[in-house]
Amino acid sequence: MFEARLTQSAILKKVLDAIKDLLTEATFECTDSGIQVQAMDNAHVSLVSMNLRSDGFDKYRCDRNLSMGMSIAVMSKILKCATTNDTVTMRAVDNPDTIEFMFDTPGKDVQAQYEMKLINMDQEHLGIPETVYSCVVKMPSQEFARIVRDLSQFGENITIACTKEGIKFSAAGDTGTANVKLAQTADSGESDSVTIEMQESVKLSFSCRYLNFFIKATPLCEQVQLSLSNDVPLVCEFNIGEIGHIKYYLAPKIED
Amino acid sequence: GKSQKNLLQYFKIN
Repeated sequence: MFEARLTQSAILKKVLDAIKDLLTEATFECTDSGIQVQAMDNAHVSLVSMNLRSDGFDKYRCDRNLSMGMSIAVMSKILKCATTNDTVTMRAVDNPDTIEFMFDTPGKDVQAQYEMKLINMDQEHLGIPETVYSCVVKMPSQEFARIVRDLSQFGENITIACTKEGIKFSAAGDTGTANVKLAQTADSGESDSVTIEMQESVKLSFSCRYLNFFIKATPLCEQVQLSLSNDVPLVCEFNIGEIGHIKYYLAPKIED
Repeated sequence: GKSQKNLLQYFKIN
């Protein structure tokens, strides 16, 4: 028996919004410690690693480890049927063909129940290599989203250059160039602070198309963490409230 | 021009 309940479906709705444009289907690994998804997009250009800890749920029970292949599009459709204040319960038997989603509206005697067929998925065994990053930047997630949206108008790629002084985003195309520089702030730990931990300066270019997928996670938290090193994928990390995180990996563009 | 690397080999566990 697997059962996981959140009193506010809002967080799960936001998680689905953060992955639905990147993943068509994914295996949800459910264990005693929580729910984990590690999946690549169809083009194998990016990887999404998501974790929801069992202690973050209002109720969590997982008697046997389960690997459930789910259609992200269908799951997203189902979660759109919940209002943000609904309690959501996910439930499955030990050898499931389906997963059940139940929505309870507080103060109302209404329960909605949706059953979704699981998918048999080819298991891609994916692992994330341990990496020491040259630069780790924490900045307001809304600021990052705005920069990605703004600069995407001017080119296919965004170049991120990070030094001790600050982080510079730039794009260039036929119509002109765009540059946005952020300096490190005096305060750290505030929602609007910019902090940079740097071993070595980096300058790397990334696809706007994918960065625009990643910023769909912006409503999940106030700060985003960018980890950069030469020749390894960028990590773009958002906390999922107090209960987990979502990390996106993307290889830098290389000169032909 | 710039090209995008496929990451499957980077993340795949054999």
